[in-house]
Amino acid sequence: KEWAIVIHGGAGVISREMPDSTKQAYREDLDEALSIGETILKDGGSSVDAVEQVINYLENNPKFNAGKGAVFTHDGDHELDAAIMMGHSRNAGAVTGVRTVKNPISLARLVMENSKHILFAGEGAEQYADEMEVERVNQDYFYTERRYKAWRRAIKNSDAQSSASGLFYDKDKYG
Amino acid sequence: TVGCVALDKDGQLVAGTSTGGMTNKRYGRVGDVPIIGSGTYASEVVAVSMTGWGERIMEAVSGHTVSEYMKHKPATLREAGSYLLREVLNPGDAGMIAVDKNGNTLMDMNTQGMFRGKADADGNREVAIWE
Repeated sequence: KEWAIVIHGGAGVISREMPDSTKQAYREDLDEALSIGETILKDGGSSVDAVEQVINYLENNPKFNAGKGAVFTHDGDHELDAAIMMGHSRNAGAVTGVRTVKNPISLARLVMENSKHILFAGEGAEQYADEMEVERVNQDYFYTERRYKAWRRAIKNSDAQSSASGLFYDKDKYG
Repeated sequence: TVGCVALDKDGQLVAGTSTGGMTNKRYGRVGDVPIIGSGTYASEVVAVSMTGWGERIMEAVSGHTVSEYMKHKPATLREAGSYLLREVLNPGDAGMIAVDKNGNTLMDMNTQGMFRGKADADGNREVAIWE
């Protein structure tokens, strides 16, 4: 085939009990994301542009766990990770633990194209974002009520588990 | 987590993934997404983006495993994806999307669902959530 594209917006236990309107909204947003990539590739654009722009759309969409709509850390913050890689050259770029970058995939692409390194973490990634002048946001930008409630439930569950066993997170390995 | 893999008219394969990580993560936890070869990987034969339980995906060096299985078995993309999801990883661990150098696509998972979609130059197009 001349071109092809595949996207995902996360996997796991996805309840079938969600309202039809919510299912439809997810389908429409996935369809929109796919259309962005399709248009680029159909017009002869590059796969790296297609990948970046599709992911930018998904990062800016609060339904998905990336960019706006990212989950909460234990401390109530948001820390984002992203990576991009090109097959034939094996060029790659990645960032981890960024806190103020609106679109981490775009920063990962800048790491790939402008740095001799591959992965920047935390404060170093933020410093690189300063140098590259990418769009920045404060932590409030990433907030969504749904993720906030999920975080509070997780805190409650981990507290209960901790007091029952005496061990913190003895079921879940957090790396 | 969100991801995208693509093959363009010049034959360039690219994989990208972006995530907020896992709810309630701590201690500077890093998952599979920014680990080249695990959650995100592209070679001259395939581009892969993973989603799911990051620790399991890293232990399997998932993206690289799919690529090397295709190269050295040799195997099709479907066979390589099935090997990773059904023989290496456990049920409930992960979903993956991939496109190979011939434009064959795969969106497969051993989880209950995955938000996903694919399209190609032959007019194939699909958006799905569950099986």
